[in-house]
Amino acid sequence: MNIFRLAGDMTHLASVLVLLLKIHTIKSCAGVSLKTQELYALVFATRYLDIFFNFVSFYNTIMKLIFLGSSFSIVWYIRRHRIVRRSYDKDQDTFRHLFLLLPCLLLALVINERFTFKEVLWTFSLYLEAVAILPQLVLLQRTRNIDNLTGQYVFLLGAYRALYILNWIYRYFTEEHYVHWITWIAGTIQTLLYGDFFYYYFQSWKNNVRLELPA
Amino acid sequence: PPERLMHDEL
Repeated sequence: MNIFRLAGDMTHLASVLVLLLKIHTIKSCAGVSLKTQELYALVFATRYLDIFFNFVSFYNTIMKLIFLGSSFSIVWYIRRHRIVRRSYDKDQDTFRHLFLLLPCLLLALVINERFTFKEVLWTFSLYLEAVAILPQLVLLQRTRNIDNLTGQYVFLLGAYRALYILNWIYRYFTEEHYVHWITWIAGTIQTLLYGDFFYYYFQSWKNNVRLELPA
Repeated sequence: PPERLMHDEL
């Protein structure tokens, strides 16, 4: 494992912890898109199907369990928690799951490395992860004042994706046979989606003002 | 190429 990959995974972990911490301690999910969280739960469920059959490393299994557990608990908090669910703004979070799910499923059925159940779902999870942040970004744009934790959550997620690209570049030059077009293209598109957000995040940080995205 | 190398990533 190289330093970019480790830093990427740790940033990903940090993003999830920031979100869980916000929800658990403040008992509020204001500004958090349930749609995005449900899509992530589905991403992990479809990608980690092999968790009990395909042992890679202890690290790998533990991280998979953490991402599965955290994504499903966040969804549970927003939908079921007595207090947290009151802060969920359903009327703002209107993005339709199906607009993302269907194209991803069709694409995974057509463009994949192998046409098997596991492989198609794994590819589907890659495509879905690439676009799963969209409901959250739309929600951020609608919510006029973004609280610090939500801003940090999205920033950490974007940073995680950027670090994964560096990891791929590193692995491409240091490992033999390391070519994964589907992963790379989906991952690059995913990272580009954060471009706009990054721009405004750094602007607000530089000028020391509250993060606000233009409508 | 090694079998499913990419599955070692999260």
